[in-house]
Amino acid sequence: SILESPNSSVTEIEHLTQNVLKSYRETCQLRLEDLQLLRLETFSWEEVRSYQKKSMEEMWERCACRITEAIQYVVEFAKRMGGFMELCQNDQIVLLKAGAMEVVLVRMCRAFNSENRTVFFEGKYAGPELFKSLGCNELINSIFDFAHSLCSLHFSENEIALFTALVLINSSRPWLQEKDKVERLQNNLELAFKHMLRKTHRESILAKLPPKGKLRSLCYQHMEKLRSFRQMYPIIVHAVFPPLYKELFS
Amino acid sequence: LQEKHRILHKLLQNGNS
Repeated sequence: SILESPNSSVTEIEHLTQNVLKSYRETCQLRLEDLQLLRLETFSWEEVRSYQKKSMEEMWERCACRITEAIQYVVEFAKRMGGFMELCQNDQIVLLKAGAMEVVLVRMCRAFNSENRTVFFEGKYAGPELFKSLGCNELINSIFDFAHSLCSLHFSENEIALFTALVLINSSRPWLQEKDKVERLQNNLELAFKHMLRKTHRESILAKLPPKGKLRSLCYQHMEKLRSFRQMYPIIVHAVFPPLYKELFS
Repeated sequence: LQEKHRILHKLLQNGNS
């Protein structure tokens, strides 16, 4: 097991890398080729207007459903990743509760077109104005800015796989019971990521990666917005929001 | 924690889907 030996060999790191890449390929939700092919499919002005005319409740519910779908793939990614299921269940829950949304935000850069500042949403590419009825313009713009900045790194699929594994396996999350075990897995993933970047002459991106605080701040803003929405529409949240979404963010 | 996160707990207990 990758978690048992204090010093992992190159072969073990290579094995972990292959395992993370495979887990990612199997759980990436949308194929990059398909997302690229659809890049020119943007919502028409009428379609954007129709989204803008939806009630705040309906738009929130739609977004909560799309986020929940994306999170289910992240849970599956974690489960297939070497070492994750060897952690105690408390720590699996802590890591997913804190990191699943962060991984979704990083994965979003694959579905983002920097050229026209649009993101793939419900079948076509949408600009930030489509989400107007949510009443969270500042948060939406921050998320778009974040996706734009990540796109400038030109991540490969393999880089996203290892980077998101590191977003998830973070030993500084509060309430971990077996911090040492998480730390060992995190160290091995860091070695795997750096080893891969060295092989592909991409070490320069290490200095350009988003700071951990940036992702944390976006997730915090999302939870704050949900809190305000819940105060206005407690019954909607209770009755129609996906249970997994409520469990993670309420 | 597991008690408060029953769905996540269930997803983690299920085998690979």
